[in-house]
Amino acid sequence: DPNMKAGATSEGVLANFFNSLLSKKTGSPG
Amino acid sequence: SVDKAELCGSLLTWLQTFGVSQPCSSPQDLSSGLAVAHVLHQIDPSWFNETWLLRIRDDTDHNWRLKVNNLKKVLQGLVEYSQDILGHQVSDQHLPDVNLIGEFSDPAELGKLLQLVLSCAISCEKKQEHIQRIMTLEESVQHVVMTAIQELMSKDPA
Repeated sequence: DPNMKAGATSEGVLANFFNSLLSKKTGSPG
Repeated sequence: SVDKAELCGSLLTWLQTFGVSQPCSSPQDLSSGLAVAHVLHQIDPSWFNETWLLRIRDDTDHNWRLKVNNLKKVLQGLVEYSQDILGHQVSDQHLPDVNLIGEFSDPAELGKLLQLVLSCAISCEKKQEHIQRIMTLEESVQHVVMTAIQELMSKDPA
């Protein structure tokens, strides 16, 4: 199902992004 | 760049997760700066401490000048926190016009103010707690929050 695939991808992008933020050291958002 | 009025809506949803006692479901609710100040107190209670919080008036009613005074203190706190604690300068294009927020509850300017609050939340010592809470929000809200953070990152390189 392409819709399910798109949803899963979008979810994955969000999870990757926020997990990468979690692994950054405290301080600047950059 | 992210639409600031859309950003305002999504960040309002995020702000509600802090569970502060002040109402924060509309731009009007945030126009006095009081609810935002209480959120900042939760984000870093040692910097935005009780003494700082007491400087934010809770009796602004419909007096927009009093609201603007509160908002100036909130913005100054945000700018100083970014510089002194997080070690990054807030660039001019990210500074909201607090007059437009206090007088007209302008969603676009409020979006810019909340973007700065978001920046503090995802960079402070308790960032893990804040980021994990963002990850529980509806996907569409997370998308807007992500875009807002990416915008801050791209324009404010560390």
